[in-house]
Amino acid sequence: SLTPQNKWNKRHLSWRVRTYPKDSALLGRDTVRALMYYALKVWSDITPLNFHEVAGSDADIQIDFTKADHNDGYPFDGPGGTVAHAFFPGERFTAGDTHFDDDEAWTFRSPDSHGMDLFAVAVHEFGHAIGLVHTSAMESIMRPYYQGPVGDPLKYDLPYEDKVRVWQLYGVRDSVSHTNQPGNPSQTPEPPVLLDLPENRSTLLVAQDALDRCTSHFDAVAQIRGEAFFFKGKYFWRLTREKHLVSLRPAQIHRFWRGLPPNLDSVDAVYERPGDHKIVFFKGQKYWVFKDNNVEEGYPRPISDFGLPVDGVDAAFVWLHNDKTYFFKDNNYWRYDDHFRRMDLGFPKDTTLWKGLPLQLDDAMRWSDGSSYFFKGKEYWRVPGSDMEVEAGYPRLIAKDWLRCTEMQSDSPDSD
Amino acid sequence: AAPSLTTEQLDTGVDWLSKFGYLPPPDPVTGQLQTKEALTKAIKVMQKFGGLKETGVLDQATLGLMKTPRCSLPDVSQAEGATRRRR
Repeated sequence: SLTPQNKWNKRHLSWRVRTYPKDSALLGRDTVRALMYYALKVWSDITPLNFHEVAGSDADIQIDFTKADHNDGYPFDGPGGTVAHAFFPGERFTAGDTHFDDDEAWTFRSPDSHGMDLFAVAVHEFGHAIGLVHTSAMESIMRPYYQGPVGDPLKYDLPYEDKVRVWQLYGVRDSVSHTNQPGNPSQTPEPPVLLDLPENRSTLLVAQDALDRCTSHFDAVAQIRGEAFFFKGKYFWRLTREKHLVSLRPAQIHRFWRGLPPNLDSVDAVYERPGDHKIVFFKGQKYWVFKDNNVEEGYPRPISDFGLPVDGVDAAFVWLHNDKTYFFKDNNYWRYDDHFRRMDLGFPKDTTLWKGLPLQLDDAMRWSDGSSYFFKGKEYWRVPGSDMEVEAGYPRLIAKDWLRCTEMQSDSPDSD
Repeated sequence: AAPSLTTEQLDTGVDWLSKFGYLPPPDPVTGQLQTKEALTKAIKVMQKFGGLKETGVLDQATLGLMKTPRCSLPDVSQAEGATRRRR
């Protein structure tokens, strides 16, 4: 798809319908305005953007129904073909503007054959107007092809794919759960737990522990698809490429990474495999391979597949310097070639070769700045580039630098 | 392209692929034509993006998708297309 575009720096955006469809018999002006309102609301419901309609000529998002060549470099072509477009955010005069082809038969609550559902197309175009590009995901509203009406504008819920992409740009609006995937049975809310019962007290402890990202250490940390994932118990936090938390609240591992056994209460290490970009989860002597967020058939398998003679790994990461996978356990580390699927000769070696790193790491990951990061307890260490020595000034606090916690939260009594 | 393809269908396909970023626009000075290899690659990328079988041929499914109403914005940026060609 297109490379990521700019996003709006402001969070309050004005809009205005400047010109209306010529054929008002199909859709009246009030209906058009209402549909634009609800199509924008789809995005502002889940992300901290606020849209307000204005009457003046200087609206951020100017909406027009126009036809043929209208002097913006994207001429319309009569019925069918191209039906609408919008300009990405930015400093240009046209940024955010959204144009609908007035040669289309724009409809609302009509069968597909009667025309083009204006609400569905508007949701797509406003996605561009706030910075989203086309995607090939079949279920996404940002797929470039018109896919028919999407139903009642008051009840429309964006596909999860689109939610994640807009959250990456603007973050999550307060009170929105980013783990809630509509229509997916595995995403239905769990029944409430009666925490007073003795048998449920451990559930309470696990949940409380997992929810406190500012004071806990992490079981595993991984860079997956350029984003950072911090795993703790049955939960994980997700950070965008720009190190923005997708949500302050953690997501449940089982609800996102589908196929892990339900009784798995934590993971030891996770990494994205070089080459095929599959994601590998370790727990004890077993490992699972995921294609995207679904486990592959035939897993779990024993970690002896990697040539690891131990009962588990503390850390796994791919070193950008040589694209090899490193496994750490206690005071030993191994180098594995994922392309040839074999352990390199001469390993394990002593972890003291990595100067400045602690023993028994929680996990490690590479990051897009070219460095490798090692995590233990509440602290992390940075090893730049192809060095094998920790950079001066480390360790630093994970909570403060990665998980947006204030000094006060990080320095809670627990930290002792 | 497929044996039954008409010149008009081929032209339409090339125009469509250029319009939505899968092929570089033709050089207005030299009138340089697209190579068959570039066209096949572009069709495959388009088919993959559209969820079709990657045949590299302008078959009926591909032509059908090209006729589907859609957004005017390209699917692939020119910068990305250039990178792909260099590789």
